[in-house]
Amino acid sequence: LPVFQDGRRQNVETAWKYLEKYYNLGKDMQAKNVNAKEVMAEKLREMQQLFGLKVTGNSDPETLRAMRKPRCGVPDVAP
Amino acid sequence: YAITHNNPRWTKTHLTYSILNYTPYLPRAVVEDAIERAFRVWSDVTPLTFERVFDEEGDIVFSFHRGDHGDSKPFDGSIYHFAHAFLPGPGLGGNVHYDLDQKWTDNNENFNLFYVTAHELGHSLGLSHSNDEEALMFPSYTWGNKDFVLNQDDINRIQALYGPSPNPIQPTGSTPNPCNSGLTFDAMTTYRGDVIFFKDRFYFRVISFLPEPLINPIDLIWPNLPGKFDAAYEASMVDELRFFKGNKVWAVREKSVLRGFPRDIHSFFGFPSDVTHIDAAVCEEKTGKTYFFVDHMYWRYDENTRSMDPGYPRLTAEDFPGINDKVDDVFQKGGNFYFFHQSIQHRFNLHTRRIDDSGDSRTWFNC
Repeated sequence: LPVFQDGRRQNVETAWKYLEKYYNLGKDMQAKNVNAKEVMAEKLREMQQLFGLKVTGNSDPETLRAMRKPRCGVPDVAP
Repeated sequence: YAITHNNPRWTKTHLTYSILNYTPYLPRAVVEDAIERAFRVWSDVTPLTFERVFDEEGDIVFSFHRGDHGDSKPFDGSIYHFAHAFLPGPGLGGNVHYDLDQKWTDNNENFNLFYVTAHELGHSLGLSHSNDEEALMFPSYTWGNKDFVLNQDDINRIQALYGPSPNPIQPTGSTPNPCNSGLTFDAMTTYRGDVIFFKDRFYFRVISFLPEPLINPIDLIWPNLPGKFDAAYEASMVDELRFFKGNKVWAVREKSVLRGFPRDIHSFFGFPSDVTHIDAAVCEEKTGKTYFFVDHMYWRYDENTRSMDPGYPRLTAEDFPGINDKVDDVFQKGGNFYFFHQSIQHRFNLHTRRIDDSGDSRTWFNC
């Protein structure tokens, strides 16, 4: 999953789980035949836009910090 | 993100609700009151009315569950999924589920049951998450030590579904816009070359090479600080920011509040006990002297000896000619102090000891 700047496993898992839970990452991965990097970056950009963060498509520290905050279990995008 | 996918909404305006079970952390009456107040958040701004039923399942059912509870959204006891709700519709539709393993409170500790219920009810009525950090429907849990009011973004979106209420309440503002005329700030400080303006729960960070300020919730960087500071300043010789609220001071380095803080300003700086708050503060880089402004007076503190200079307080206008009003905020940029009173700023030249420019505070935001 080459979109991660620092590559720490923990960050990769945090971002992956978050995007699966709240941005339909898993389903979109199956539905689209593009590679992980593009889908991942697209989902990260969606999340960064919703949270008012710098839209980079990367899991920068500010994005990971937002992902680690307590939140509602309802997804951020429609199924 | 405005209205949920294919726009589900209730086709009736009178809805019933029932409570299936309770959390062990709160008395039943407190749970029932929290749910009632959460419904009022939405009935205040729409024609919707809600009624609790006892001998049957309501349109909306509230229940607490542990782990997998058969709705394809299992709880895991983590803070990343403390509750969820279902969009309007029959059966499961509209229902609100709380994680039984979370600590539910009726105060500022995580998680406030009223606040979470008001958010989840937004989903039960057809709303999805908002991208306005100040909105109730923002995905992250943002309850803070503030009186809760529904913000404009939430009001607009629920009224797009159900129309206005016969007794509309005054909407609140959403995320503050730095270009609004007359905007005033709680505190200002430099920080490693940038200038940061604080307003309510937000900061505006002015970075010289960016065309617009970065606007974010304060707790995105400093989750352990209170909102609505009185003052802030940068002690660059020790790479610290210091925040003031009432008679307390928080010392911060990068994202962390330093151990032992907050401290009271009397023991930490040596203020007399009758000083109950700070209006504004700035540290002059060259001398290491920090100026604290309180009403129309100021104190001077030596960061090197960590003691108040003798002979203070003095009248601000005496040593800063032209600064006659109470100082709301101040910071240093180059060889100048920028003094702010309400939405006006004065540039005070530290060398000539005179005001050499004045204007609207918005000049920093490239409006």
